[in-house]
Amino acid sequence: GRERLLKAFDTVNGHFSRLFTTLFGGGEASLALTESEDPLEAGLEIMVSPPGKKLGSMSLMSGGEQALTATALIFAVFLSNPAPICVLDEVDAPLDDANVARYCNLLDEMTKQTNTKFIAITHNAVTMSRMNRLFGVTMAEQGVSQLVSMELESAARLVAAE
Amino acid sequence: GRERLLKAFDTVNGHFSRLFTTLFGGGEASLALTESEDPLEAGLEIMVSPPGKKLGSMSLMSGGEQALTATALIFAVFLSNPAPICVLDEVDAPLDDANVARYCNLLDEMTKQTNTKFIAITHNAVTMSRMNRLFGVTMAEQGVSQLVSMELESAARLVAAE
Amino acid sequence: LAFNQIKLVGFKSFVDPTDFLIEPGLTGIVGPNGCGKSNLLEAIRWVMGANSAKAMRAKGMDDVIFSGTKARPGRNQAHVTLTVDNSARVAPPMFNDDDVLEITRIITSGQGSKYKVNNKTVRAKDIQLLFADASTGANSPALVRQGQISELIAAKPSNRRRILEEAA
Amino acid sequence: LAFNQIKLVGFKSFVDPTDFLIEPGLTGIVGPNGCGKSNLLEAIRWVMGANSAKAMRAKGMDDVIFSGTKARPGRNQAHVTLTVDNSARVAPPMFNDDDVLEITRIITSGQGSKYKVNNKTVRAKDIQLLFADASTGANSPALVRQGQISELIAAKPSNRRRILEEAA
Ligand SMILES: Nc1ncnc2c1ncn2[C@@H]1O[C@H](COP(=O)(O)OP(=O)(O)OP(=O)(O)O)[C@@H](O)[C@H]1O
Ligand SMILES: Nc1ncnc2c1ncn2[C@@H]1O[C@H](COP(=O)(O)OP(=O)(O)OP(=O)(O)O)[C@@H](O)[C@H]1O
Ligand SMILES: [Mg+2]
Ligand SMILES: [Mg+2]
Repeated sequence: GRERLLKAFDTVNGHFSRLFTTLFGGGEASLALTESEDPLEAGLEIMVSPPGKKLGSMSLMSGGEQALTATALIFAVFLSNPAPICVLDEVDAPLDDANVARYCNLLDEMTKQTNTKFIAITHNAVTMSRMNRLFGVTMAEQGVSQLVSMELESAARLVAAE
Repeated sequence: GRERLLKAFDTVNGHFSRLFTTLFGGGEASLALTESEDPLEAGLEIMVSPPGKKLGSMSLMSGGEQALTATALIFAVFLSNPAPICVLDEVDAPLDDANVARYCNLLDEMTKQTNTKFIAITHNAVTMSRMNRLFGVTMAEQGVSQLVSMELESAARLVAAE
Repeated sequence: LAFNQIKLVGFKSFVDPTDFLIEPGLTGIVGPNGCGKSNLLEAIRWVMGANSAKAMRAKGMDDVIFSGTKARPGRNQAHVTLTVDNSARVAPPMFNDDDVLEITRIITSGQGSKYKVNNKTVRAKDIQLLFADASTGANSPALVRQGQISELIAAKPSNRRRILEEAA
Repeated sequence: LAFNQIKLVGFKSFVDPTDFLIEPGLTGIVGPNGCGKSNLLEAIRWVMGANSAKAMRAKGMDDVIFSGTKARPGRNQAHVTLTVDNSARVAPPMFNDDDVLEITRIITSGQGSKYKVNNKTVRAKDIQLLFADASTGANSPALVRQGQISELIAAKPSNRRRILEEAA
């Protein structure tokens, strides 16, 4: 059990460091197992140094920087053992446009590296423009949801009409 | 102490019900003090019925609906005892464009009803377009913040360049 | 395994039968606050055997059944069917004779959930094993709920470490 | 009281002296992730006497002092000055002779914070009373931190009730 966890830690850490630098366009980060002799009781710490900034714990970063770092961790776990389906519910909400663009680049990258189908719920116009297809959910009748296929161009109109 | 809390509750509840309906463009909501004979130990429950939907607790709403409801509560407390300064850090992040527009309408309304100065941090282009002025924060030198006054039209360019 | 389609009937705000085709690459889901986007994704975790009502934003599992609106009465049953491709024949032996598997979960008010694969009744445990073998399942770290990123940021280091166990 | 201007020196990422004019109506603050927007707002709560380092996203209060970058050394002092208009003469008697009040908080590494009003040293308690009388202060519910809306949603009902006490 302990052997497998340490091995998983190394794999995830490798992916995480690389994904952090990709998503931040620079800088570096790594994971650490701490607080206990027994890795099954240990804590997972995240040490980060965004581009040009000093090394510190993730808790000292801005809201958007923390969200991007946590996203890198989730994708690192995913890449260690890719699932057939990946669903992301409003993961891009706290990100600025440059970070959203890098996040979408990473999604493109992962569709090439894996057979995984990705579904992203978003309110962000940049993310919408990077999807291969869009579905809209509406409540034409109050309280009753309907799913509609959408042209990529009409997403901008939907956002405007929201 | 108990008298004052009950009186504050009534005032806040009055504002809250009205603000909920304004922000949601319909529906109704109210606060309730529960769980204890002594209001100083009681819990504050929030019962909501968004337009066309049945009455339920706030915990059953969507992420954006919950954020809008909590925002109505914060503004209700504010209106009961207006402060000279109100600061809102990324309060619009989970809201769709229609809700952001109503949130900005409410901010306009409150600048007319009070002498309060409002400062809103936002990544949202709709909110930016509704502000009276914009300041940009940049890190031209990594790790060092600078404040710059911005033309309202150039906000769109900043968002694009982010 | 490849996930091809999901069908919802009476599940939360999707009262009318809804088919969602799951295609390769990146699919975006958009719409106003409260229109049902997160509900759609919860149906995926639910049919895979999610057993925590709390993770479904429900007090009890019956809360996933369409509860009615001012204009429509509530239902007493909800079901979701997931269609997966098994041409790689990677499913557990009891399911491995078919190219296509239709996995259905049905909940009836006050009577709990039943599961079927290609119309044959199975146990919840069989469903969970089927998906676990395919590196997915209701608790897959690849299924990121709304607000889960914030929870991960705020989590105690020892709770955060659990995410590694999903990779192990 | 009306808040007119805030000046930051050495406060978190605002190492160089920065003046922020606070004008009537709606002021928007924009910029990329991590550029310092929330830091600017924390300076307002800090100069009003915030005493919780945790609410400043800091381990200890010294963490609000500019800690340096790869290119610049850290500082050992930070100060923030808030300029308020008191022409309505609503301040406590000890401050009520002036039209304009300049409230400064200075922190020195390892030595804690000092407070001044128009260059006269005062106690933290005097600062807190000054702002409390004006229906504001470091814990004013009108100062909504990033993520505080989510905290309010997730709060236990008994903790949520505390927001009423600010209105009482
Ligand atoms: N059992 C149920 N029966 C009927 N309606 C339900 C049921 N459970 C939830 N709902 C409705 O579903 C809506 C929430 O849907 P959902 O959380 O999917 O919204 P969303 O599109 O994700 O919104 P957001 O963008 O704000 O996250 C709520 O308004 C709620 O009234
Ligand atoms: N004491 C300090 N010295 C130097 N830099 C600091 C200090 N404290 C925080 N910072 C830096 O300030 C940055 C965070 O700034 P802030 O939280 O204001 O960002 P933000 O603009 O609000 O971003 P977001 O849009 O993601 O919320 C961090 O990158 C951190 O490195
Ligand atoms: Mg949602
Ligand atoms: Mg911030």
